[in-house]
Amino acid sequence: NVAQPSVAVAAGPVVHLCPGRIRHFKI
Amino acid sequence: APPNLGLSYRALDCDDPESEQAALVAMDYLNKNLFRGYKHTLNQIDKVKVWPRRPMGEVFEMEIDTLETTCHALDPTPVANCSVRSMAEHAVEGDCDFHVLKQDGQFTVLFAKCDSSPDSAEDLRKVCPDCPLLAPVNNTKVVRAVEAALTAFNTQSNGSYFQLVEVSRAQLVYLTHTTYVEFAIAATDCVAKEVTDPAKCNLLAEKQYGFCKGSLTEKGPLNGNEKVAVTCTVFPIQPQPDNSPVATPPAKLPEAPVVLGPLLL
Repeated sequence: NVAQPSVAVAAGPVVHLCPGRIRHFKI
Repeated sequence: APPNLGLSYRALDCDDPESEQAALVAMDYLNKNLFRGYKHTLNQIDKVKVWPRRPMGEVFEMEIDTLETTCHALDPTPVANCSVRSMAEHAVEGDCDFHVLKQDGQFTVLFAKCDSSPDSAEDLRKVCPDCPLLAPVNNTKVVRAVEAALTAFNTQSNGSYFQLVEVSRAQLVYLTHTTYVEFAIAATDCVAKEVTDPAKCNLLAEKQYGFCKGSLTEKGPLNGNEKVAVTCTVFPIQPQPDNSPVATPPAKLPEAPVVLGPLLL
């Protein structure tokens, strides 16, 4: 990860859940 | 240009409560600013990037999938009470990009762009082989069915003469020679029973809209004459306080491009 020194870098790869849940149905 | 070039963004889970909060504010904004077609409901949050904003606050850059409901955009019914259009009715999906500012715990929509598109014919056929497809709203049978249904409504009406605002959706059922239409109407300053020249009727200053579902069954080998059926719901006149945050429909709704499923914002 390239980040500014002031920005705390997460220890390991942080998994971001996107796309999120489907509330009705997918077309 | 994306906000705050040069600064990195904060990635956020799409199902994070903060994402959901921002998405619901965006959907509320969308439905308050839609004047044609149908209200939309949140279906899926596709992407979220949270950019820092100088001097304060953050901008949520979001991609959101929506689904059409069965409530017309001009219907005052809260969207939470509106059914989602089922796949068998030929569902319509919206793809939206929003920029939502979060500052002092408040969310404000800075930018919204949405497009809607109907489900594919193939997918509809998989779910319901015999269900009718959406028809182009400028199809001659559709235009004819809307004219017949609106005429029937005005003929039965003891009140104002209503004129057409937009054709919202239509389907052709060839087997029964029937055209199903849904359209929005608006009250004019004419009395329905006394209208001689509709062109001389003007929309009321205080807009009163309605929404109709109609059908026209052409005369065929089995039935001798045309059959028109129509039911309309006339919405109460929306009192608009001067400082209302709710956008009011423009006096003359812009002509929608004739496409399947009206374009959203």
